[in-house]
Amino acid sequence: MNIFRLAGDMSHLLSVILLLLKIRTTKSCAGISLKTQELYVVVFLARYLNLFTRYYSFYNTVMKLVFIATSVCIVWYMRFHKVVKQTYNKDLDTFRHYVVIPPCFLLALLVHHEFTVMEVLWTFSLYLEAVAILPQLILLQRTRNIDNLTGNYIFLLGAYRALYLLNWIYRFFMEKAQARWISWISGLVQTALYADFFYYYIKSWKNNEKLKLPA
Amino acid sequence: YQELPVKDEL
Repeated sequence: MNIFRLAGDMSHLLSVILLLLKIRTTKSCAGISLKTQELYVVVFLARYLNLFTRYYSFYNTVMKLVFIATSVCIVWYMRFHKVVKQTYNKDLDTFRHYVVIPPCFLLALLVHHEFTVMEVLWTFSLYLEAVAILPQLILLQRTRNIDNLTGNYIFLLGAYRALYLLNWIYRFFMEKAQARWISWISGLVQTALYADFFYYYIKSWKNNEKLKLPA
Repeated sequence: YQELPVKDEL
């Protein structure tokens, strides 16, 4: 474990806790993309299968359970909670997220470290996570005023993978870990998708004005 | 085939 990875995990954990808090306290999921949340459930289920087959550490196991539980809980709130589901921007959240699942799976069948079920699903989860934020970013451009909690949620979510990139650089040089192109390239693509959001987020934070993405 | 160390990551 290194500081970049710990910071990345904490940023990721904080993002999902912030989102859950927003939904629970405001009883609203306005501005949140259900499609992105559902893609994240698929990402976590596909990636954390080794939860049952390989024990790394208490921390590793607990965090995997937390990420699966929170992502499922958020989807439940947005789909079934009688008050919250009314606030879902159904008409704006129109990205057909099921379209990205087959290409990611096909790519995982073609490009992977090893052709086993666990490895292909793990690779699939990396490719899917790289594009999972797309519905949310598109919804943001359509949302009139983005509330602070939502902006902070997306910032932390983007920061987590950016910190993971630093973690991979650290491990490559310090632990002489071998190159893991699949993780690196997926992580780069994922972080790059946040580039313009980061720009507008930091600008709004500097000028102390409302976060606004150009349509 | 030794497990990639990356698997200890989230």
